[in-house]
Amino acid sequence: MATILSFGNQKGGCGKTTTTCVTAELLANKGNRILVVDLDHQGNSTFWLSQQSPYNFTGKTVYHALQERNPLPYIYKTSDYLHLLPAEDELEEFDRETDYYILKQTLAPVMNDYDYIFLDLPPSTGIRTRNGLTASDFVVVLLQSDPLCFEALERFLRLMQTIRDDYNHSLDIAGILPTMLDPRASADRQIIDEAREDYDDWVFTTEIKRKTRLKEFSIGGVQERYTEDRMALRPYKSFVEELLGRVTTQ
Amino acid sequence: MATILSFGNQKGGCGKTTTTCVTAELLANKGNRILVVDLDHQGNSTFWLSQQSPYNFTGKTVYHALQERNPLPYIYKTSDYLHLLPAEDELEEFDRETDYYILKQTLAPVMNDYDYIFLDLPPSTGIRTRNGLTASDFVVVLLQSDPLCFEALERFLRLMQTIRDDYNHSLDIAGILPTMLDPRASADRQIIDEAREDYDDWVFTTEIKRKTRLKEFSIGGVQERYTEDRMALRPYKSFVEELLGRVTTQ
Ligand SMILES: Nc1ncnc2c1ncn2[C@@H]1O[C@H](COP(=O)(O)OP(=O)(O)OP(=O)(O)O)[C@@H](O)[C@H]1O
Ligand SMILES: Nc1ncnc2c1ncn2[C@@H]1O[C@H](COP(=O)(O)OP(=O)(O)OP(=O)(O)O)[C@@H](O)[C@H]1O
Ligand SMILES: [Mg+2]
Ligand SMILES: [Mg+2]
Repeated sequence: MATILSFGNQKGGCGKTTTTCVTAELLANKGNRILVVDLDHQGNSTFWLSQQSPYNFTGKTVYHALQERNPLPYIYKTSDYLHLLPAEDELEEFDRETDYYILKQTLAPVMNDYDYIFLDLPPSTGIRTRNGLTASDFVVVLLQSDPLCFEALERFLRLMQTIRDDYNHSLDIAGILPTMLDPRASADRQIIDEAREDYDDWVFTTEIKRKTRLKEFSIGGVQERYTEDRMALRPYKSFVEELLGRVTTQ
Repeated sequence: MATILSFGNQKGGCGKTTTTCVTAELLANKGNRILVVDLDHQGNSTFWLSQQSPYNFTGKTVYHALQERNPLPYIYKTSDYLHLLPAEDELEEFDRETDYYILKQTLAPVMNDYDYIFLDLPPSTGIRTRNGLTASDFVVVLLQSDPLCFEALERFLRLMQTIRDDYNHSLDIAGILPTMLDPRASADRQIIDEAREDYDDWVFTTEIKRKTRLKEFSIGGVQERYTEDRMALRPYKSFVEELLGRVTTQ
């Protein structure tokens, strides 16, 4: 029975897609069966994991899976262990829906095919994000070290609370992950320290530093050939260990 | 008669709010009358320009101005020269609309009160962004130096073309602004060079480098007290000169 994790925060550009895809690749490399569902019509995780334009999937995306409540015909196998439910522009049509349970129903047929299902949420608090949270067991909330993202955090946690109260009582927070931290900048440090004070052990011990190499993985996927790759991945590997500790004991 | 500029790209976190607010503050300091319209329900430019929580404006936001096709009761004066039409969560209700001309009609009563009206677009290609582009004379398209943002650029330009063909024949591109460039990273350099090759003189000569100081302006607004402030603002000042050259001669 798959554990479903959302990666979210409505603030744009805080590391949702990067964290979803790097974590998925690292866990698939350890032999876990992973399905990544791209819920952003920009198709960034589609681009990252398939190394193709999202438009190559037009007519065969998560939008169609949601309409039919059946993902099977639309799953793209990037490898034996890592599968993708791709997205492109058409997914925006889904925003006219009002039912929060569509995604949960759509994933039901494949719950036994995977160890983890990851949901890459879009930068908004609309119906796609609400479907994602309603279908999830856990949420990884991204916190880029900046004032606007810190401000967005509180609102995202409140939305999670609403979903938990009214739609998905078993929704739980996996944790708050600091991303793109610039170790030289005191302002970055202050934001994360403030988050640790306010949210205590919800905040992962691991902090992901800003490293250009991580951006480059979006072309060609995660690699571990060079020292530079391994250096960039090290914080994500410790994040994966921490994450597994938080989501598997339940 | 105000010139209306949109700051956009549906990719999250590419510098739309930062560029809108820094440019607005720099132009207001030069004696231009500026109205910033926050079209993102996250309310990031509201937070930046008012230094208050967006929730302080609940019930008195751009959402209400749009419903009544009249902005006047909802304009917040941050200074004599810089005014704000604030946003918060309720603006998401606007996404059920299908009319592209609502914002244009709403701004009509104040067109003679300002030199420039800036629209801070949300990270999406939905009805708010389409209203923004339909109301605009020019668009500044943000390009963060990263593969996902470069991929998003083409789609955003295509959306602009659709709006220009079907809804707003006078829509024009002001330019593509490289942001958050890390001068040490060759991958960043490659992305911008590729953009210059593909899009030629659409790309501004000015490139905004990544500087933590710019993040900090979101708390307390633009300051020019210390050398560090002036260093961080220098690329934005040269951007403002270039921008004025591109939008005023028309
Ligand atoms: N640790 C990091 N170091 C350097 N760059 C990073 C890091 N994490 C993410 N990035 C870059 O920051 C940008 C934003 O990241 P990403 O696209 O993953 O965020 P997102 O939250 O998914 O954005 P959106 O809101 O558009 O969905 C991307 O260019 C990505 O490559
Ligand atoms: N030149 C820069 N140097 C360093 N940080 C920057 C720079 N420009 C923007 N930032 C930071 O990058 C993050 C994203 O910027 P911003 O919020 O302006 O983007 P956006 O496109 O408006 O995001 P959204 O998609 O959520 O609306 C913010 O933390 C901001 O402070
Ligand atoms: Mg993303
Ligand atoms: Mg913004």
